[in-house]
Order: sequence, then structure tokens, then C-alpha cells
Amino acid sequence: SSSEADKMAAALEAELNDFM
Amino acid sequence: TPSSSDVQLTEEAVRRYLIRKPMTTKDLLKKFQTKRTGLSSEQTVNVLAQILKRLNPERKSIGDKMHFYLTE
Repeated sequence: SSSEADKMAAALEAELNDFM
Repeated sequence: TPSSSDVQLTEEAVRRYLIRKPMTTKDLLKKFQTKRTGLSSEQTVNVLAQILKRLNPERKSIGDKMHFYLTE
């Protein structure tokens, strides 16, 4: 579902924000 | 089942997409949907994060959204 995609994108961005 | 997967989430696959055009995290996740890779959502996020950290792509905002891209 798109909400699952949104959750995954948010989780990925959170991981990358620590890195960036 | 994993054997039915027709897409593999690999560094090379991500690299090819990001050389072709800038993509958001959502764009990338769409290319590696769990039903096509056989990975869980959590695995997908973790593996993709590791790959992006290794590739360290360029970043730019397009229409207010952060996009990643690579040059050859």
C-alpha cells in the first residue's frame, strides 16, 4: 500500500539523515 | 517465496538507476518492491540505506524533494 511505502521512505530517510 | 523474486536489491542495480536519473527514496523503493525482491520491508530499508551510504550519491532538490544521483 502507499502508506507502507511512505513508512519505508520515512525510515530510509531517517537512516540516511544520520549519515548526511 | 524468495525463489519467485525477479528483482534483486544490489549496489550495482541502485548504481544503474542513479546514473540514469535523479531519484527520491520513494522512487528507489518503488524499483525494489518487497513483492518483487522477496525481502521484508525492514530488510529493504536496511539494505538500501547501506548501499546509499556506500555509493554516497550526489544530492539535489527538485521540486522541493531531495533526489540522489550519480555521474559515471
